[in-house]
Amino acid sequence: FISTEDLFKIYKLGDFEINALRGINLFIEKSEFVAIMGPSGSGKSTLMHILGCLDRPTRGRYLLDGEDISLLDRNSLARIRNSKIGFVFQSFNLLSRTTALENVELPLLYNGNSSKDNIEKAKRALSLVGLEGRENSYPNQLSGGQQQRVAIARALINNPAIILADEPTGNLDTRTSVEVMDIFQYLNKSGITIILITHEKDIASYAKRNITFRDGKIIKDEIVPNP
Amino acid sequence: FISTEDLFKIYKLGDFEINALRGINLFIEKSEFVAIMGPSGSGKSTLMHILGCLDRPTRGRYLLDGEDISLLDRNSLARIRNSKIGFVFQSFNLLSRTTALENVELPLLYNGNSSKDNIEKAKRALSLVGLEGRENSYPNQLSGGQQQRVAIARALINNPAIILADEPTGNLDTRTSVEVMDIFQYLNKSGITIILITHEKDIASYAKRNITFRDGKIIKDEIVPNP
Ligand SMILES: Nc1ncnc2c1ncn2[C@@H]1O[C@H](COP(=O)(O)OP(=O)(O)OP(=O)(O)O)[C@@H](O)[C@H]1O
Ligand SMILES: Nc1ncnc2c1ncn2[C@@H]1O[C@H](COP(=O)(O)OP(=O)(O)OP(=O)(O)O)[C@@H](O)[C@H]1O
Ligand SMILES: [Mg+2]
Ligand SMILES: [Mg+2]
Repeated sequence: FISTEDLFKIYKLGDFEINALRGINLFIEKSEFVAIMGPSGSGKSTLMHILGCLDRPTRGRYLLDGEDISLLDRNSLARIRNSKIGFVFQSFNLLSRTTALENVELPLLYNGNSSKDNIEKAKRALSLVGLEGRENSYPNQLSGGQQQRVAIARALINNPAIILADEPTGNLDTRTSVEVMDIFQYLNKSGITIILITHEKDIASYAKRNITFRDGKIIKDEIVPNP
Repeated sequence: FISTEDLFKIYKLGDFEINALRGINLFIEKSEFVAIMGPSGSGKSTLMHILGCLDRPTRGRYLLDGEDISLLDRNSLARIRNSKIGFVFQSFNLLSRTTALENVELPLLYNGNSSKDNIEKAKRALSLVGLEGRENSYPNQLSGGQQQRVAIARALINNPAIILADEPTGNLDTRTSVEVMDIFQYLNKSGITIILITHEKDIASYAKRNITFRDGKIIKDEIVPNP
């Protein structure tokens, strides 16, 4: 379903290079629930951006549902991103001049659905993450954890086949984190593939498989007993 | 040293109000190490902004080192912020068009020090948080945890009397978090007052006192046995 072949990502910074990914071979099947852990700067977000079709590797191949992503043009990439993938960014990436509701609605606009349906769906997604009543607030009127939850709601709105979540509970207290992980677990049981980056072992234990990064390489890949 | 009297913060959003702080009475002595926990949206960052002289309460008083902050004009507030307080923001607030080094140097410029000293100090602060070699990178060339560490280095650069850190390890793996908390512990032993917001019990246990928020109020305030 998701497979990478010897993936490399090299950033050139003036006279030195950063080898963010150094030969990643990863195979993730449909409906898996994978947690990725590893030190700061070890390449986790870089991999997520490539898996999310937001970035291209320097070398190597990425096949998503059998398609070689490097052969697709920008429009096809955008279509895949919008229809198949929900992305929760490490720094939320909310639009600051639109409300929580409008931020969550945004992915639906590309599908040309009726606007009335969109508003209902977005309201329900916000209510699911505990933000009922705050639909018309702007990001700078929301706490860090509330912004994070808007980002999560936005990633779920299109019923994507794959959810990529980068530190989705980094700004959430324990109880709210559990609520969010329960949502992810429920979605996974209904067939959605979930890949999440976390630095917290409690969060990683919700997944059925844990992958550990170090210096741009995968150094451990194990099945979790009894998530 | 730090004392608040019946602090209120009320945000007006159209036809409803958010009571972010509902009567906070807090007394923190010099050189204390306090951790603040509580649900998302419970008022923690709002309190930190008032303590950091970045925001004013709607009602109530805030006395810092004996001075009533509400009586100070904008220039005096800026001077206190720059000389006495180091702030690590929940969303980092780095300047995107300046390098890591320049971001860390910024607080020093207000003190009119020699530029050669500043560069040395900033380099040492970045090295302390493990970012040696990345001085000339821009924030968008750094991982989430690397940006967080630049924000931490910037907060330490002026040798402030008080450090206010809002989720300083939210994007850091366990080992890097320990390195950061060791820095805070070391600074606290040398007399610096530290107030940090966290949602992780392991991080809160580095502090000698834990305060718990809920719905804009302090519901628990206890000394931690053996931090
Ligand atoms: N500028 C604003 N306008 C309106 N409401 C605001 C504003 N800033 C904060 N709030 C609201 O005040 C409440 C407290 O926010 P605060 O940022 O202090 O929470 P927090 O405890 O830091 O939460 P988190 O753990 O999610 O970061 C929240 O309901 C938030 O939406
Ligand atoms: N645009 C860029 N230009 C140069 N270097 C980059 C760029 N983006 C990322 N890097 C570097 O690539 C490495 C991996 O970054 P990445 O964001 O994948 O780390 P991460 O594992 O997500 O870290 P964290 O846990 O701190 O979020 C880091 O050293 C980072 O500085
Ligand atoms: Mg990252
Ligand atoms: Mg906050």
